[in-house]
Amino acid sequence: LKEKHKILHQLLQNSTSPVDL
Amino acid sequence: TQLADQKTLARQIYDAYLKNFSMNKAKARTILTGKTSTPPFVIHDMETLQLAEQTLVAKMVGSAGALKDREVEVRIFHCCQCTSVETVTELTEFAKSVPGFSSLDLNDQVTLLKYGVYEAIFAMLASCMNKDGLLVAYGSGFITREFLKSLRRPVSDMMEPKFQFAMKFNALELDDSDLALFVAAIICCGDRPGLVNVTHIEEMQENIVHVLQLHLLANHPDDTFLFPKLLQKLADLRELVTEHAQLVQEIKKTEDTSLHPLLQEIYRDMY
Repeated sequence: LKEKHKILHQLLQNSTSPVDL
Repeated sequence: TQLADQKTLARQIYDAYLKNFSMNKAKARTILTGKTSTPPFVIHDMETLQLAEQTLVAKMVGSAGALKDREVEVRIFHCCQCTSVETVTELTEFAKSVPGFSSLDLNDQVTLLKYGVYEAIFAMLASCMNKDGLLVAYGSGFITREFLKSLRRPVSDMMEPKFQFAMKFNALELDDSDLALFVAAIICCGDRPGLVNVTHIEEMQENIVHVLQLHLLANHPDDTFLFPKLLQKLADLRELVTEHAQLVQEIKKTEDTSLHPLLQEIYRDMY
């Protein structure tokens, strides 16, 4: 599941600004 | 002690809501009721849309310069996606602040967000809506419902069901403290497909829903049926999201436009 949802996973692990996505 | 714990949980969730969302109902209502010094710029036709694109949403549209010459429907769809991506990011931060969420299995955190974010988005979007239109660009613009309806299908079909939901939802007259708990209850939902530790999430959900019930009784003493009415809204939101997911797939095909990678992840194998 984590593999299929890399960005969600990344957002959960760090604070990522949407600009960086 | 139990009552104190419940009040603390309600407060923590409300604080997280105020901290993480750039727009909330109180702010939106101030703008929509004309209590701000500068009223929002009204987008009601192609001309006003172009003006708004050059000023209010220049950053969004600019990030996809290739869209400059595309049709209005594609540009509006792109703006909707940008707003969704931003709200998903805010919702993720909000979820992390809900006590217990961060200690869940990471796969379960992903699942809860995957299935919960759009329900939460449409619940919160109602705060920015009245019967005539929708606040956009952090409240600096107001796009009319009629203009959205006048667009070409299937894009024209995208917002009308959200307006219809919003009118009924707004009639419940929730405030931000109620909405904070409602959004937390949407996210911490034990029956999402593929959850691993269902029991743990169900416990969290029960706790939040119970706090929501007590909070509503205290905050809306005259509306004794508000709690069951809100539970019904959870079911309505699920239906709204299912329809929305189908429509997005249709738009993607017919308009030959791309979907943001984050939204692709969310929609993939959703329902």
